[in-house]
Amino acid sequence: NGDMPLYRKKSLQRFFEKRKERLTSAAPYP
Amino acid sequence: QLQPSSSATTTTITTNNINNDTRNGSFFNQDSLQQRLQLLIDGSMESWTYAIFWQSSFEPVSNTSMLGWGDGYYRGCEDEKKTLAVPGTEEYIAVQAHRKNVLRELNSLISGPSTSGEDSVGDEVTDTEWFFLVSMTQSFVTGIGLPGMAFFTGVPSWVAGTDQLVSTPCERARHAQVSGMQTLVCVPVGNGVVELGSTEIIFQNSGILNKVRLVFNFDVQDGGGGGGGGG
Repeated sequence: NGDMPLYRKKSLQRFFEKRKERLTSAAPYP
Repeated sequence: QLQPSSSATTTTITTNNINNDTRNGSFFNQDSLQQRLQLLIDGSMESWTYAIFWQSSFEPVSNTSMLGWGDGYYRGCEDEKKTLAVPGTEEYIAVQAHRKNVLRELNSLISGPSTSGEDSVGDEVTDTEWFFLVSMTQSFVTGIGLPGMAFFTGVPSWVAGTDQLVSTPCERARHAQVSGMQTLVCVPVGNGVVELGSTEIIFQNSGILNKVRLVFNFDVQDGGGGGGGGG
């Protein structure tokens, strides 16, 4: 985990956050 | 197991090749990049599924100019349920199991193991989501593939329609097509390439091209990076 570049870690975090939003939202996408 | 590849490199999405990435940070700071990518497609009249910024870098060992992941924004699409495999088949179950395992590993890498017992992955991982995720592991030699060629020539590429994607001499375009994408656009900007993808056919228009150049603070007139310059 310590070797993962910050920019890629942030990309993944954002992906998971948005995915969670999509899955829990009635609207599938903005 | 899916083994997507670019024209320049072959990659399998595992946590290892993410850990091994030692490139420098982005030309723009990442918060700014993310804002720009979201601005591009959230406010667009067209249904773009994702936007990616491919960052240029120089690999001194191989003396090669490369494009690699800078940042990306996955917006999603209406037809999220489209999958390569037929739901309910053994292939589908195996594909989904593999994708969910990868997502769980990635999620535990960035968030730590789940202590709530809640499944961090949840619903199925669609082809378009997977295509976007796999993109994080890919890189292109400048001049090779759609992003590499756009950066090298400084000329945007716009490929719309299944037939066009299939016939384009670029593995990424073909992988995009089988993942459900119907439009792939690569626009060179100062220090990289902005790629837009859509599950719908979107015909070429100057609006989004100019918007990319404006949002990425690039000259709105014709011209481009041309192999690493500009910006």
